[in-house]
Amino acid sequence: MNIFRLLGDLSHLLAIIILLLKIWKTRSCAGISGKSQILFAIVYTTRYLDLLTTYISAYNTVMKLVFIVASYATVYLMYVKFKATYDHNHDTFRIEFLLVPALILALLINHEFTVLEVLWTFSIYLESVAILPQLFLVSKTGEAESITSHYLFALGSYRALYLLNWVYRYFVEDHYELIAIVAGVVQTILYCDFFYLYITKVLKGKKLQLPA
Amino acid sequence: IDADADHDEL
Repeated sequence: MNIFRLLGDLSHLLAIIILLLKIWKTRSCAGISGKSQILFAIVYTTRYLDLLTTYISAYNTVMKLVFIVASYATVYLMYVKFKATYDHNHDTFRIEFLLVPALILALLINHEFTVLEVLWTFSIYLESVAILPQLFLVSKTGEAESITSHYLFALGSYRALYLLNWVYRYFVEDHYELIAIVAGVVQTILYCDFFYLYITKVLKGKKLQLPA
Repeated sequence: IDADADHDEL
């Protein structure tokens, strides 16, 4: 564990808590992509199957469980409890266009051709693009509430901090995982435009509004 | 360099 990884994990945790609190407090999931949330639930489920086979640390186990439970709770709130507030007219991204390529790529490029390893790889590829339905929703409506922007910023920061963790581990521990690194770079690049808008607008107290 | 698949990260 190093400081970048810890901050990355905390940032990830913060993002998930912000989202759950936003939905719970406002009794609404307007502006949130249910498609992205379904993809995240799939990501955590397929990645953390190793909970059943490998013990790493109490920290690792607890965080994995929290991510899995929180992702299903979010999907439940959006599709069941606060279904009436769900913005399904704007949430029209076709997730099969992400799921199928991620699965094919995982079958072709992986560390080892076993069920668990292919599913882990699939989850890494899928996570890198899972935010696209959310970014698509924001671009379709042309704006995002500040709280949604904070959520996206925390979620994007998590993988960016992991990039620093991977640089650190490469030099200090002689350890690297190419699949995770490449996917992490792609994931972070997808957020760059959003990061720019967040820093230039939201942090100055303005609403995140896309140019018409 | 250790590049094998031991997934200790989240």
